[in-house]
Amino acid sequence: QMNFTGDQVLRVLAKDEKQLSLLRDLEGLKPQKVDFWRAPARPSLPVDMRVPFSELKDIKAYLESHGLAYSIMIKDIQVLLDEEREAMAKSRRLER
Amino acid sequence: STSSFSYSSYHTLEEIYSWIDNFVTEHSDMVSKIQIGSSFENRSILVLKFSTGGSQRPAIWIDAGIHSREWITHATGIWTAKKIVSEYGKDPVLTDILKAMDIFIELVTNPDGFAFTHSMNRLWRKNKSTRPGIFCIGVDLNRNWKSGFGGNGSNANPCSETYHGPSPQSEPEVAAIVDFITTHGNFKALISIHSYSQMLMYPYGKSLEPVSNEKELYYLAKDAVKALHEVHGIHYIFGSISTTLYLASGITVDWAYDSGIKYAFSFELRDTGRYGFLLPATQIIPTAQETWMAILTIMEHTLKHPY
Repeated sequence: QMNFTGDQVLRVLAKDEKQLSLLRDLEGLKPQKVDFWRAPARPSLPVDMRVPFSELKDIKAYLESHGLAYSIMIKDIQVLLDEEREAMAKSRRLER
Repeated sequence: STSSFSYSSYHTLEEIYSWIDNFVTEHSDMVSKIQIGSSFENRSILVLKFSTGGSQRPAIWIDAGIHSREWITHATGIWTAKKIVSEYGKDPVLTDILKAMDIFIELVTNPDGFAFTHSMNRLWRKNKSTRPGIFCIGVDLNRNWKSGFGGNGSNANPCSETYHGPSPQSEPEVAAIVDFITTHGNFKALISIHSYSQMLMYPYGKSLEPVSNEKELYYLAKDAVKALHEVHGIHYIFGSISTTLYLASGITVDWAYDSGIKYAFSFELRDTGRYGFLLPATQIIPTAQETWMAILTIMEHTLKHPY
């Protein structure tokens, strides 16, 4: 199983098309630095992106330097995954 | 048996396939299992058929899990299947629908990707196809359909999450559905269930051009999200994919619409604003309950507007 410890999901609210295209530019980076959970669509819709722990500093600096407002939607993905896995195991025990 | 199955938990592919066998056995008077093909890694692609008689009746298609990390969609599909057999004969709307039409549900549209989310990468989206000379794995199955294939809103880069694949219907998971629906020839509605972002959308994704019955689809979507909201107060937005979300080419509902299925919808189920694809299992049943009311609204409209 891939481990996502420290990975975060950032929710970015782009003000306009220009800011949306700045986010789209992130998609083309090699190697992939962000995984869009909600891809840039229109200014009225939030953009959610998973950022690997190793890229967090750079990506947050990129967002801040371009005036892109963001919040942390998921602080540590692995914590939620561990909870999900535990819930499945518990349910399996109950089903048995 | 299905009575010990927990509908408020997530399950593995094996557990779902085992549930399908039990479910069909327990409801063999109405439910049958059809294998419509095999996935790239040679897993069975299964469809549940709900029928109360007749042959080649007008039909409704529902699929879940085309993007494998969207676990709430498979779980919602399973709950919906159970709801259909438990409400038939009780709910007058559903009973009328099943007296005149068949319902087909594909619970795991991307079995290879779904198995991979359990074994290796919980956040995997695409299928698992590989081709000589291509470094990255997988095609986005919701960009591999013939309608608008390769257009804006899909990607030719095999490493992209929206990679459309080498050609339309190149992926066995898509080709199997195309063959089945085309051969059947009498599907009147198609509902493709995704997550997340609480939207109910209809064609087109490939262009901003409105479809010929756009007004009908707009008001049907409006009624459906109203019925959904009344269950647990969850708000959805609705409209055509290209005007509500973004341009997306080679997608299921555009292909369905261009194949003559006038009532084609795509759901983006809840996340309640903070979990994304990792929606806690405690929200499976509330999500399924509200989605059911929207699906029933669409199915009832299809029944009452034969074409």
